[in-house]
Amino acid sequence: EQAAVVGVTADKKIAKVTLLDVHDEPGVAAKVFKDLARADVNVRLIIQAAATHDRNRITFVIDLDKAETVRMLGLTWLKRKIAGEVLIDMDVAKIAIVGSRIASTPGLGARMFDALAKHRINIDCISTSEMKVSCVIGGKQLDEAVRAIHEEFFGTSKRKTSGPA
Amino acid sequence: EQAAVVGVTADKKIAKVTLLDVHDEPGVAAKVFKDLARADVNVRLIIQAAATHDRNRITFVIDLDKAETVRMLGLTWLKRKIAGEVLIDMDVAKIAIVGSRIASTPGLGARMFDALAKHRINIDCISTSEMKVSCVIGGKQLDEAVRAIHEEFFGTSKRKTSGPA
Ligand SMILES: C[C@@H](O)[C@H](N)C(=O)O
Ligand SMILES: C[C@@H](O)[C@H](N)C(=O)O
Repeated sequence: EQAAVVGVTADKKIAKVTLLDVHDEPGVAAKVFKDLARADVNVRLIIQAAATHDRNRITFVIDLDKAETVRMLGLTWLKRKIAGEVLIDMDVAKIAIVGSRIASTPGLGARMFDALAKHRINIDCISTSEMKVSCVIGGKQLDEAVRAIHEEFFGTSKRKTSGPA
Repeated sequence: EQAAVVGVTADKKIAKVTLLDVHDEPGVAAKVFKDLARADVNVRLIIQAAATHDRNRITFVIDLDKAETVRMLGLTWLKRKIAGEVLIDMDVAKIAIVGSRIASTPGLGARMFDALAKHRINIDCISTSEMKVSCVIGGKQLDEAVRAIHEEFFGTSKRKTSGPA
């Protein structure tokens, strides 16, 4: 089966939450995501890269309307020293290329990153799966990013799909 | 459609590559992943959490047999000041729960993280998609992790699936 990018999805109704200075020891992620589940916060994406010196950071993407709930939870994480800092950014957007065998085809992600770079759009977070390469970028650059990626993969900047990425 | 975890996948034939001290400016990710595509390195997972100040880190997972190719590429990234440090860890494994509507069901990821925590298994990286929650852990703990997660979701520790996560 040939890999093919079949669409671009974009979503602005999200907030990005980053827990900084998290202890890199068993049980920390479990506490954070159990709290979120109990508060019925739908976590759309979890991104934790590798740690260094027993400290790590966890970024996750939530629905924009849950930002206040998570801000309150964040206060308890600070008090319980689960994280040194909790940042919530609401001026973000998620953009993704979707299709078959995306992750296992070297180069599709690179073309997406390159299209964003040519338009001076900084990539804040990256997350991939078999069917998708997702980037978190600044909210104000979403429209330009969708055009840039459509141009790269479909040769036109007209077509636009939206909806949850 | 009810969310359900239908399986656990595990994979040890991987290496984890982390670029530390990466400039957080447009174009950096494009350069790295264009180099990897040109060297025909299949990148199975890309994880970049949010940056702070103007530095970030990028973690990606490759097939174990490409570690030497990426080590050579890493030397060029250091020389070109794309990254301050390039770490390659071959004693890692990827474990994932798979099923429908996994990411959008609060609590499934938390149960996975909790099952690992109860067995004192540290979670090095986390990446999620609609159908999957993946964790990178230490290679030596993979068998224990598979048993722990099977027990949590299927109530038995007998069944074991393996293959690429
Ligand atoms: C940082 C966090 O993921 C920690 N390593 C844990 O296992 O919970
Ligand atoms: C770190 C890297 O992703 C950078 N922000 C870029 O846009 O390429």
